[in-house]
Amino acid sequence: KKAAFMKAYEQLDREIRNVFTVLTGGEAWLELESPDDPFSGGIFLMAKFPKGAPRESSSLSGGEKAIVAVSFLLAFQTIYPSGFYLLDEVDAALDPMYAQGLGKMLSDWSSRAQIIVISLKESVVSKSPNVLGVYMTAGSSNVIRLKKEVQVDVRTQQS
Amino acid sequence: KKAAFMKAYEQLDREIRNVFTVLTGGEAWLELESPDDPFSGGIFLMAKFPKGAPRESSSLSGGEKAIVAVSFLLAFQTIYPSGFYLLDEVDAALDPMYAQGLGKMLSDWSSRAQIIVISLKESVVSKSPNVLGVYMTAGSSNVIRLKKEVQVDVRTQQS
Amino acid sequence: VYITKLTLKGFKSFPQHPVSVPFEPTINVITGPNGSGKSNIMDALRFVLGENSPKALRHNKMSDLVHDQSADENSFARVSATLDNTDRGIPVDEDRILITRELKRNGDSQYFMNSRRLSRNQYLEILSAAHISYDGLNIIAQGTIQRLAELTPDEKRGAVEQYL
Amino acid sequence: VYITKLTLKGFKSFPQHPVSVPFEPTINVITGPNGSGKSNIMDALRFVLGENSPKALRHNKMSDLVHDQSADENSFARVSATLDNTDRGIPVDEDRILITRELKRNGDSQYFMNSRRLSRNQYLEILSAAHISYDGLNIIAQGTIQRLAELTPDEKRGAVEQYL
Ligand SMILES: Nc1ncnc2c1ncn2[C@@H]1O[C@H](COP(=O)(O)OP(=O)(O)OP(=O)(O)O)[C@@H](O)[C@H]1O
Ligand SMILES: Nc1ncnc2c1ncn2[C@@H]1O[C@H](COP(=O)(O)OP(=O)(O)OP(=O)(O)O)[C@@H](O)[C@H]1O
Ligand SMILES: [Mg+2]
Ligand SMILES: [Mg+2]
Repeated sequence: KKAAFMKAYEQLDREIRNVFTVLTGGEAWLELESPDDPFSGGIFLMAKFPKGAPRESSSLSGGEKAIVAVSFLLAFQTIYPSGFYLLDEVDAALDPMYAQGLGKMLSDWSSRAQIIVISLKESVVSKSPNVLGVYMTAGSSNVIRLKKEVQVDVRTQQS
Repeated sequence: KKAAFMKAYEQLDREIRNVFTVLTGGEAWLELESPDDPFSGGIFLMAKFPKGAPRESSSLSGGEKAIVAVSFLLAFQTIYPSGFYLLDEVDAALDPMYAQGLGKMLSDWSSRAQIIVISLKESVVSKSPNVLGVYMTAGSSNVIRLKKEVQVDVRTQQS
Repeated sequence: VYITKLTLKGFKSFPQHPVSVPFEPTINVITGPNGSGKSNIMDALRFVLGENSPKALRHNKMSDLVHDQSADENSFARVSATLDNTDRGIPVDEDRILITRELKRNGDSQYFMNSRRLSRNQYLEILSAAHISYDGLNIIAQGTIQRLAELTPDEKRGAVEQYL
Repeated sequence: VYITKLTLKGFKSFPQHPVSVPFEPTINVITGPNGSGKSNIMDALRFVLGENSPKALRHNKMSDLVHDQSADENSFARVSATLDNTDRGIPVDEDRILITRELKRNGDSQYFMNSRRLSRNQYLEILSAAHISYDGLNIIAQGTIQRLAELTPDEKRGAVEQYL
């Protein structure tokens, strides 16, 4: 049991380092509260953003938490693979640079697993080869498929 | 006590109707659970967005809730005036059209009370005559004052 | 296993005539104005995967999930998802698997896999073989992404242990 | 009454040398990259208005609010706000009122108004005359705006009653 846990832990740690560095240029890693007996302590998720000091994930800013959480989520794929990811506006708190970085990361990741992401951000929407537009008419929802080369305006779909 | 409550209730209802209609083109209003004895029931905050059906505020979508909540908040000014408002990314869930509408509403409102709003949205930032840029260097925060005509890029302040 | 199509009929803001949503195996971005029905699509996916808590689908009771503009008593909500099973993640020897959940006005649900009716437990058990569950880490509802970073160290360890 | 200036020294991500933030009487937009310190400015405003719950300022204990890069034991956090009082909302016969709160490493706070030391209760009482309180409806923390719309009908009535 401990061997299986440590193997998963190390894989997760390695993958989080990769994903986070690509997304931010900073560093993230895991630390065990009690390395000798991992089950008697917790796991710290540490992150050091560019220009900042290393911190545990729970004391970061709103946008920083979203970035670290997505890194953790995607890294989890290596220890417990899912066929698809459903993400509802995970980019809402991100500034333009990190939103763009996330859009690119999700595109790259989509060769490993299917990604279905809801976004209102131009930089994420315009990067995707497949865009679905949802709109409301007379109290009911409809969906249209928007081609990639269409300049997507989140609002025009009401037409 | 009932008379004072009803007076405040009616003022709040009138103001919510105004603010919400300006923001969305739809309608919002208050309803009393027990009109004969208001203290024995609650207050329903109802909203009808363009193209949708009338609903109570708690069953709206994420962005719709944010719009209704800001309308409620500003309308409160008529029954309990504050000298200033501090709003931290209240526009995060809004689509581009509602974000722009909110930016304009807050500008208009700023003749009644001081507004201090944190935003990452270009449409809100570029509308304001006063923009403060916050940036981090060597683990510490700094603030610079950006003039109105500066084309604000949320990211460039790191320079 | 991935999702190739989702069909909604009478589920939340979706009307009684079926609306189909096609998905690519790579990345799919869903966008649209506030209140248009984007998160309801996500709720429909969780519903068809077995989510049974009305609160998690943002309503007080399951029967509220039926489109409220369909006045007639017999109206119901139905969501189907077509899954690509060429990797045989789901232990059924078919390339495509159609999963369907129907909800009557009285709150009762029926579950189908390739048009065969199954009990809820059989349905969930078959899906779990492919690591598919309605409350998996791979499904993030609106406004909740920060929570993963706010887990306590013990909860983080628990998340890793749970999946071993 | 409105805020004309805020000065932060050693508070959260703000360094030991004082940083001043000028505010206009109309609209002020604060922007900047993720993690730059925007919400910490909001926390500083709540802190100087008397917020005493570390959790509401996103830390476990008050002493964690002191800038953690200032290693020396005697370092402290100080936030001052200059308020325009030409409308005499605050019952003090001055056009400008400087409110200051200092927090020592041991978690103790001292409150000052126009350089005169006051007890916490005197300080809060004078501010409340102008409808100023650290947990008023006019202060919305990051990620919480939807909560106003999610109040139950009874809570909405309570909000109106509370301010009568
Ligand atoms: N049973 C129902 N019948 C009809 N409409 C419903 C039902 N349940 C919810 N709705 C409506 O569906 C609408 C869309 O909700 P949804 O949360 O999917 O929007 P969204 O596109 O995610 O918006 P946002 O960008 O603001 O998050 C809401 O206005 C809600 O009131
Ligand atoms: N006591 C402290 N000493 C030093 N830094 C701190 C302290 N407390 C918090 N911080 C740091 O301050 C940084 C900025 O936080 P803040 O929440 O203000 O960012 P923000 O600009 O609002 O970002 P976002 O756009 O993501 O919401 C965080 O990285 C956090 O770790
Ligand atoms: Mg939504
Ligand atoms: Mg913030």
